[in-house]
Amino acid sequence: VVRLENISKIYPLLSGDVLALNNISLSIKTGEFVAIIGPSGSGKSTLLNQLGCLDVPTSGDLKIGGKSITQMSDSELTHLRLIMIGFIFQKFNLLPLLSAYENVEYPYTLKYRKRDTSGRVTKLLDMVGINEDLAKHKPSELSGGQQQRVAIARSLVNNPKILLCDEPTGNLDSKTGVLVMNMLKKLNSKGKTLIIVTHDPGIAAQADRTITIRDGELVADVVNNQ
Amino acid sequence: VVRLENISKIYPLLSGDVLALNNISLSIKTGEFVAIIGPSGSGKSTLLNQLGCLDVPTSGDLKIGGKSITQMSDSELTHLRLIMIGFIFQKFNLLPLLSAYENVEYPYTLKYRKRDTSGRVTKLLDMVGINEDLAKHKPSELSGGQQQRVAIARSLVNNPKILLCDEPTGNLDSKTGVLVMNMLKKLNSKGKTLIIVTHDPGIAAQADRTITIRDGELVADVVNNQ
Ligand SMILES: Nc1ncnc2c1ncn2[C@@H]1O[C@H](COP(=O)(O)OP(=O)(O)OP(=O)(O)O)[C@@H](O)[C@H]1O
Ligand SMILES: Nc1ncnc2c1ncn2[C@@H]1O[C@H](COP(=O)(O)OP(=O)(O)OP(=O)(O)O)[C@@H](O)[C@H]1O
Ligand SMILES: [Mg+2]
Ligand SMILES: [Mg+2]
Repeated sequence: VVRLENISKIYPLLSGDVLALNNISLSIKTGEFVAIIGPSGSGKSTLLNQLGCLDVPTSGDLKIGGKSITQMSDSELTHLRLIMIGFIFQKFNLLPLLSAYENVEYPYTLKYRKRDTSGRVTKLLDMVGINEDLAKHKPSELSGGQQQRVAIARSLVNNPKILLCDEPTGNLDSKTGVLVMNMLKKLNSKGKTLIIVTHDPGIAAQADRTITIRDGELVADVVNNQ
Repeated sequence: VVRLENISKIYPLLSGDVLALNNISLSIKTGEFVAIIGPSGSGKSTLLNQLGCLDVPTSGDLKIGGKSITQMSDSELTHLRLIMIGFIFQKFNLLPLLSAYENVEYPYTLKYRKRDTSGRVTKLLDMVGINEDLAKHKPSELSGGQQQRVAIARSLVNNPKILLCDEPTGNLDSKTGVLVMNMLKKLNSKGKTLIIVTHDPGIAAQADRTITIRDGELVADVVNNQ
């Protein structure tokens, strides 16, 4: 469902161009669970941003559902980012002036043009262990792992088909990490495509397939033996 | 060298007071390597902020080198925070408008009132794998793990006696994580007190002693059998 063709990404800095991704091609099927691993600075977050249509490549093409995103209208792209794709950022990117509850609700209000009266937001927060009291805190009034869990809940609120997770358990103790992974794997078993960037080999081992990035290049693409 | 006596911390929120730390007493000797573990939201970062004099308790006392911080003058407190104590934050807290190099140099310039001509900043960045080109990037132009390593280098620039690290390897691949831990353990072997909050049991296992926090309370304090 997601295909990158010869994707390169250069960041032009005054001190010199940075080649963050170098000619990466890769194809991910609907419902697949893929782990992306590699050293710090190797290009994983940059790659995930490309897969999630959050960034434009310097060259190469991204196709979603067979259609190149350069061929999509603005409304198609909006639909993609707001409804098709759920993204969990490495640094969470929560809105500082909104409460945890409002942060999770925000993409819902963008999609439905109204507040959530179905209890969906409360349910998602509860699934990641954030109770109604904690949900009233602003992000700066939450622990690192609580902020991460709010970011996870937010990515799920519009029931996306493709979940892109940038180190989703990096700030969680093992027990909470297992809770989150079980939730993500359950969504994957229901047909959602799950792409996780991780530094945790234990998490990569749970994926169907592991992609290794080094210095902006795809160096391995291995189906995990079960 | 660091002693907490009956420390409690309450965050007063409109939605209700949060008891983040509940009557914690603990004593850490000079040169000890202590790991602090516990579930997400249990109070580890809040505890570390108390130990690092970055926050005032609601009740209880903190003594450093036998002297209560309530008895210290402003200049003594400044000396403590700028020179005695090095802090690595869970969310890095890098200054967004400065380059990585300038971020590491900043506490040095506060201490010596001049820029670093000794090459110390370059050497520290090199030790965490950040070369001279990467050092020119601003934090937003670095990967998550590169930002974490800049925060680590910064905490060491004034050669502190006490190192407080809030999940210092959370965004690093295993190889880079080992590099960082070896560096921290080497500093500990030279007499620096090392206190690490971690979710990684492998890191806790390397400490002399493991303290467990749950719901704001000290529930275990165990010397590791070597
Ligand atoms: N400024 C604040 N105002 C209100 N509550 C807060 C504030 N900061 C933290 N808390 C609450 O205090 C509790 C302890 O937070 P703390 O950041 O110390 O947890 P932690 O053990 O470091 O968690 P993690 O492993 O997720 O980083 C949490 O329940 C958190 O929601
Ligand atoms: N805005 C930017 N401008 C310039 N260079 C950048 C920018 N963002 C990232 N880079 C560089 O691109 C490279 C890849 O970064 P990326 O964030 O994708 O790495 P990563 O694999 O996610 O690393 P980590 O595991 O540390 O999160 C890094 O060397 C980084 O310094
Ligand atoms: Mg990254
Ligand atoms: Mg914390």
